[in-house]
Parts: sequence; C-alpha cells; structure tokens
Amino acid sequence: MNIFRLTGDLAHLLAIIILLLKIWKTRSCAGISGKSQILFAIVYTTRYLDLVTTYVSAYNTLMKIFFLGSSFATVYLIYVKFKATYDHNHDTFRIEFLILPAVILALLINHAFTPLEILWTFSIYLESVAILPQLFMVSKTGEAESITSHYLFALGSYRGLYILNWIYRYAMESHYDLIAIVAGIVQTVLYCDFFYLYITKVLKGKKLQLPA
Amino acid sequence: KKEAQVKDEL
Repeated sequence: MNIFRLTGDLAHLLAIIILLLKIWKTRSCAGISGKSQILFAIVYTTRYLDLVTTYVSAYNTLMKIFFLGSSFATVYLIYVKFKATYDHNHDTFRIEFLILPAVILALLINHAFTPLEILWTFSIYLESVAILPQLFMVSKTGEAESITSHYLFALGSYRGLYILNWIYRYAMESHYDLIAIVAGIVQTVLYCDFFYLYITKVLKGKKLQLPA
Repeated sequence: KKEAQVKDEL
C-alpha cells in the first residue's frame, strides 16, 4: 500500500458517500445517471468475486464489501425508492454499447484465460467507460448540481491517483499491470473535460454549466 | 505471459 493508492481509495469512498448522502438527504436522484450506477454495480460484482476465495487484508475485504453494498444500495435508491425522481428522459445512454465491447475485449486481451481473470479484466475495461452515461446526462441537461460535480470530481480523482500509485509501484516494486494502467488512463482522460469545468467554474462558486 | 499474481488493488 502507498499514499497514492490510499488517497485514491479514500477519494473513491468519499465519492460514493457523497452520492448516497445527496440522494438520501434530498430524497431525489435528479441529475444522477442510474445507468452509470448499474455499470458500477456490475464492475464491483465481477471484480470482487475473489472476496470469498482470497483474503488480502482486512482493509481490502472491508472496502470490497462497502463498494459492493453501496453500489447496490445506490441502484436500489434510484430505481426503487426514489424512482419518481429518476430522470428517464436524460439518462438515455445505450449501456449495451459499453458492456459488449468490454466483454469482447476481455476475451481477446487478458492475462490468463480463466473465468476469474476474464471477469476481472471485463470489470477493468467496463469501469473505464462506466461514467459515460453520467457525463452524457450532464451534457444533455447542460448542467449539474454542485453536489453532483463534487461526486464526479472525487470519482475522477480516484483513478487519477491510482495512476500515480502505478508509477510508484513500477519505480519501487517493478510491479505493473498494463491492462489496469491503460484502462485507468482512458478512464481518467474521460474526466478531463469535466475537471476543467469543475476547476474553472464550480470552485469559483458558479454552477457547472456546460456550453449549450 | 505475466503470471496472474494476487490482485491486491481494489
């Protein structure tokens, strides 16, 4: 474990907590893409299957349980509890166009052709594009509540910090995983446009407005 | 082929 990965995991934890609190406190999931949250639930389910087979550390196990539980809780809040506030009209990204290519790519490019490894690879590829429905929804509505933009900033930072972690691990432990690194770079790049808007607008107290 | 070492990252 290193400081980059720890702060990355904490940023990830913070993002999930911000989202859960926003939906729970405002009793509304307006502006939130349910489709992205479904993709995240799929990502954690396919990635953390080893929860029952391998024990890495208490931290690792606890975080996996939290990510799994919170992702399903978020999907439940959006599609069941606060269904009336779910914005169907703006959450229209076709997630099959993200899932299928991730499945195909995982079957073609992986470290080992075993079920657990393929599922892990699929989850890495899917996570890199899982935020697209949410970014698409923000671009369609043309704006995002400031709490939603804080959520996105924390979520985008988490994988950006992981990139620093991978550089650190390569330098210190000569350990690297190209699949995770390439997907992590793609994932972080997808947020760049948003990061620019967040830093130039939201941090100045303005609302996050996308150029119409 | 890289061996599928233990995945210790989240």
